[in-house]
Formats: sequence, C-alpha cells, structure tokens
Amino acid sequence: ASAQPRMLAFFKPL
Amino acid sequence: MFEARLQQGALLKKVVEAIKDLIEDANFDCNNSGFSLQAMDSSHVSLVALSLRADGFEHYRCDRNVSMGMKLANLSKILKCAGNDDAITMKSEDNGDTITFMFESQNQERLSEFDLKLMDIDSEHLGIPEAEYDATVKLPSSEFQRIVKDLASIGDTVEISVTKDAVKFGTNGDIGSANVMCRQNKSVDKPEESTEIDITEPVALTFALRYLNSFAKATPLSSHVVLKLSKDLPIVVEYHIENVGRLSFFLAPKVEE
Repeated sequence: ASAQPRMLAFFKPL
Repeated sequence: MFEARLQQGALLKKVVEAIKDLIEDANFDCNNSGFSLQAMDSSHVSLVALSLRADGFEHYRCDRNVSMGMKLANLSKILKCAGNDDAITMKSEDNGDTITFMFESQNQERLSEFDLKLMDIDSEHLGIPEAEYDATVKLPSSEFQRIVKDLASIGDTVEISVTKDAVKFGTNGDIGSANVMCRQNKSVDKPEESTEIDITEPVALTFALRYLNSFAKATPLSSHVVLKLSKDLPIVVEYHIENVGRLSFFLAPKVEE
C-alpha cells in the first residue's frame, strides 16, 4: 500500500 | 484602488477553469508586482500557485496590497459571461467588498459589468524554496494531458521515470498495465511538438493520476508543460503563460507504507 503525503510535509507556512 | 486590464481576457477564463475543480475558494493577492494566488486543495495534498506579472497586463494599478477572497465556482460563473475575444478589466476599491469585472468586446460595441462579492477566507501561505531539480522535462501539454488521461483508465498511480534520452510514464491496474515513453526530440521545424529533457540525476517517482489529470485542465494555457522532479520532493507541473506569468501545481510523490 502507498500513502499520499500532504503539502505541509514539504513546505512550511510563512 | 486596484485596477488591471487584460486584453486577452480568455487567459483569465482559462486559469479559472484550470483550478476551479481543485480549489474551492482562494485569496487573490494583488501588489505592485502583480496578481497572484496560492492555495491548497481541500485535502491539502496539492498546491496551486498562480502568478500574473503586472507588466503582463495592458494596464495595472495597485495602490496598496490587497487580498481578495473569492469562491472559484462563483468567479467561474462570472468569467463564463465574458466572450473569448473580450478584454477583461478587474477593479476594486480599497477596503471594498466587491470586485468588478468589465468585459469589452473587440469592436468595443458591447460593454458589460459584473460585480462579485468578496469573502473572508482563512488561508496560510507556504514557503516554496527555490530548488535545483534532478530532472526537468518540457513536453507538449496536449501530450501530457493525453498520457495522464489514458493511464487513468488503467491505474490509479503513475510512475514517471526520466533518463537523459526519454521520459517514461507507467501504470498498473486490475485489468493490466500500460507504459508510454516520450523520447527527447528538440524538433526545430515544429517547436510546438518538441520534448526536451534536462537531467542531473535519473529519477523515478510515483504520483496519483487523479491529481495530474486535474492539473492537465490547464492545457489550454500553454503549448508546453514543464515537469520538475527530484527524489522525495513534490513534482512541479508548470504551465507558462506567454508574456504574462505562470500557473504551477505541486504534488508529493506517493510513499510506500
């Protein structure tokens, strides 16, 4: 099975 | 006040059609340098970044930074009332609660105005660091759209692998499997059909086809799409809007559990 990481795992809030 | 006129109003229509199914509502940010938007889809899996430069507009005035919240479905309803050859002017007073869209036909015989109520939208901006990517592929946008559509009829995910000569798209599903390979081809007589690969490291990553298909709705904006890939980083799917700006989509690769 594979999971879908969210954007916040890569880009941080400014 | 904010006022911006785009002779090719169809560009704005195409931008909104490209993102309205992915993003429910968003803040359009206007400042001296241009008109931009950054928003995530409701599940926070993908990110959209639009940037239209001030110098891409025939007229652009923004006295102070403004952030205008809009529901994309409502914006789409209004822009559908603009003709494809119309010029579109957007206007909003400082602290106003509406934005006015003015549509002008080419012969200037028809002028129409639509006001859209603005909304307060909570949104957080993410910092997208400048990155050097392992591989950059520029291919015809219609080709990319066809590939992700075709593969979605077989599987849910696509493995995109890039070597110095070719980019391969592969999928597996219950009914079978599929592979499409596009060779590098810097066609000079037909530049619109060229496929160009720039690579520092071969890369292979797996992505959800559902999102790539959604991104491909931006196809009418540009003859080419640029894919930027690096191991363990979100793919960037970028549509350059000639002389005006760009629309970029980000999606993280799937990870094995």
